[in-house]
Amino acid sequence: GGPGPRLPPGCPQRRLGARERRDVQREILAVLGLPGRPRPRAPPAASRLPASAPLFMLDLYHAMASDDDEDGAPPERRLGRADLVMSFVNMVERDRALGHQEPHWKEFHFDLTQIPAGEAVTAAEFRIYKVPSTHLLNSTLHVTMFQVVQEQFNRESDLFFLDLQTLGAGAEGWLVLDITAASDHWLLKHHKDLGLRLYVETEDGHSVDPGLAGLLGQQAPRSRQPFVVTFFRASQNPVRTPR
Amino acid sequence: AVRPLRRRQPKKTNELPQDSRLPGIFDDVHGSHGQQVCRRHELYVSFQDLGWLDWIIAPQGYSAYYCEGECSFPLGSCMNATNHAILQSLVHLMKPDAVPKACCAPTKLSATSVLYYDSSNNVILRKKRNMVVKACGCH
Repeated sequence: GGPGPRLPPGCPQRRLGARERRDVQREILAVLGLPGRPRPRAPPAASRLPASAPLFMLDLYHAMASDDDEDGAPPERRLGRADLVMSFVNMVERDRALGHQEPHWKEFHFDLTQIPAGEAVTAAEFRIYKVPSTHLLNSTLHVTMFQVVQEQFNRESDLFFLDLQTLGAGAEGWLVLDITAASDHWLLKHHKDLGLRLYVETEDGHSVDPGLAGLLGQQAPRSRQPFVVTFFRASQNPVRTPR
Repeated sequence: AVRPLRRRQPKKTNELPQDSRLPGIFDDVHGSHGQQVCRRHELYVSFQDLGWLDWIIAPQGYSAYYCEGECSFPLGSCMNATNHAILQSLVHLMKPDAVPKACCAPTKLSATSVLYYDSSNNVILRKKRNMVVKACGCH
């Protein structure tokens, strides 16, 4: 777009070579704060189906882009002063479901190695889709989320309480659990995966299998699989010196 | 003696009208020597042309704009200028070899946001400040 190539006064214009063009493109990526070009995405069949995280992030993108356009517009609660939002879907899921001794739980593990060092976490959410439960009709459910701080093989793992949400067994939609408190551990153990464990109980304290409560895990359709989303505020990065 | 009350003089501001609008079709956008006066020009950075749309989800590119044009005295009616730039333009008239003109640069910038896949196929949204020129002026 824009006007054609301009001949700056005094210096002859010449075409950049292929290698120089690649260097210039790398500079543009660096100014935009983008990494080098990653591997191409999953095969078209898989990437054609809308996935939960990209759908959610696209909504955030439109919200952030409208913030960019209207200067001074009140930023959205979540977006606030975030410079960087990362979503994580690549996870391992483990169940202690029916047939095992109580309490039942569902555990999710996320690979956090992509989190750039030095970014301050301002908020982090675990999002899981819930459909109406056909087994617990009108009861009230308490969903609690813990971080698995240390797995112990001869006894219960060390857990760190993160959030509690109460909802009706018949409710449907995205359940958002606040896991911001877990981010302190990320920064300490950067290389470590994030382990999250989810319990469901009825009003009278009975443990319920999360699947029976209507909470969808990795087996759900792509657009309803659980994911983590994390909001960062960039540390005041110094002005870039052009290379 | 009781001094007659003086009507409060409206505070004189010696700033130019902070009018950061772009020159309208009736504004004289050509300086004294037919040179364009300092203003914002269209510049579109296309991720499509750069071949990055296989991993940048949105946008396809963005309007960055750029500033170009003369900062000659008297400054045009549509231009922003700091007081210092006005002073420098005046001294440049007296000593053109010793003091350069003020230069045309952004006076207001805004951010742009990019949504992309990282190498683990996670979806990332990044906001980069000071990537879009909103207004130009003389500095």
